[in-house]
Amino acid sequence: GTDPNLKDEL
Amino acid sequence: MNIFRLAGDMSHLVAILILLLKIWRSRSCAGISGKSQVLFALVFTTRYLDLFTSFISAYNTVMKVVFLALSYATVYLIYMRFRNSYDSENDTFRVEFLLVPVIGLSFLENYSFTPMEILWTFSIFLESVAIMPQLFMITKTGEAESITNHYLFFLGLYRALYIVNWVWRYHTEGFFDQIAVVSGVVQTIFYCDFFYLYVTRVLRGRGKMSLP
Repeated sequence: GTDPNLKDEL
Repeated sequence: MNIFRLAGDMSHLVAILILLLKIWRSRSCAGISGKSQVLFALVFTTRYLDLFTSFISAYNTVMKVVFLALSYATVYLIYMRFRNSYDSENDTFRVEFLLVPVIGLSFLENYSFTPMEILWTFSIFLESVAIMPQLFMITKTGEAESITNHYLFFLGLYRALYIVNWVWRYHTEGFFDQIAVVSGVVQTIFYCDFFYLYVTRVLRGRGKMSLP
């Protein structure tokens, strides 16, 4: 899945 | 971005605005837990440190600035502007009982042992318990004004919508953020009791609602 380290959520 | 996350962010924004405007217009913060608001300001501060280092989207940046500004404005109103109406006798939850476990857990359970990641994890865990002082204060004072109930409803709804967003993202893009999901479920569970009372009482025009 997409990287949870990419913090794209608020 | 999906409709569930957008609805969640809007619900979060509405909650913060409801509280801020209630304090500003009534020129009083009676019944409001200043401790919870300080914890929320701390959540945003430790989560949005990447505000200047990573650009996701205009929406992301704008919302981070808005949440930071509104949360600090709320703390300012409670502890400075309208401090004489702050109900410190009833806002007695021991926040160290929240901070110590949350700090410990964020060092144990994180995606990578770096300052930014640990602070982000800290903010995620802290957010799940940051409402406790407010819920504790309501049980102590015995009731909450209806506007405070609306605040709590939208605040609880926001993370419930995020859970739907995570289910959606898992099935559409395989996205799964375990720390955020586990913490978000715990956070939402804390509101379940309140949601039940809110629906069965407040929406029936009872206005005041008292947690057991």
